[in-house]
Amino acid sequence: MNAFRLVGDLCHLAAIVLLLLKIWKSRSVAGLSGKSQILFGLVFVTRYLDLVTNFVSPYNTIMKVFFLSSSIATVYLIYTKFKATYDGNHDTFRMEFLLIPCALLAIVVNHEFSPMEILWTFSIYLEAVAILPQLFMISKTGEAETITSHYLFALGSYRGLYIMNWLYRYYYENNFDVIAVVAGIVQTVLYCDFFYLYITKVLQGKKLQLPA
Amino acid sequence: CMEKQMKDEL
Repeated sequence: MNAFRLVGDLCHLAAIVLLLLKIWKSRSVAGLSGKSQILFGLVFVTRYLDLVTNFVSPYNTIMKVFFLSSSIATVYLIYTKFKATYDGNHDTFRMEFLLIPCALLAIVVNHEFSPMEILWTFSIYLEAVAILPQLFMISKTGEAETITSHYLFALGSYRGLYIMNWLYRYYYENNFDVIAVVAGIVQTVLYCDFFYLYITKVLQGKKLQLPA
Repeated sequence: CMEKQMKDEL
């Protein structure tokens, strides 16, 4: 464990807590893409299958359990409890356009042709693009609530910090996974225009509005 | 192999 990865995990944790806080305090899921949350849930389910078979550390297990349960809870809140406030008309990104290519790529490009490894690879590829429905929804509505933009900033930063973690592990631990690194770079790049808007708008106290 | 160690990440 290094500082980059620890701070990255804490950003990821903060993002998920921020999202749950937004939903719980505003009693609304307005502006949230249920599809992205479903995809994130799928990422955790396919990545943490080894939760009970492969013990790494108490920290690792506790974080995996929290990520799994919170992502499932978020999907539940969006599609059942606060369904009335779910803006389905703007959450129209076709998930199959992400699921099928990621599944095919995971079958073709992986480290080992075994079920666990292919599912792990699928979760890595899917996580890189899972935010697209949410970014697409914001581009359609033209705006995002401030707390939603904080959520996105924390979520985008987490994988950016992981890239630093991979650099660190490459130089100091001679440890490198090209699949995780390439997907992580793609994932972080997808947030760049949002990062620009967040820093120039939200941090100036303005609401996140996309140029019409 | 190196990748196996990466499975210690979240």
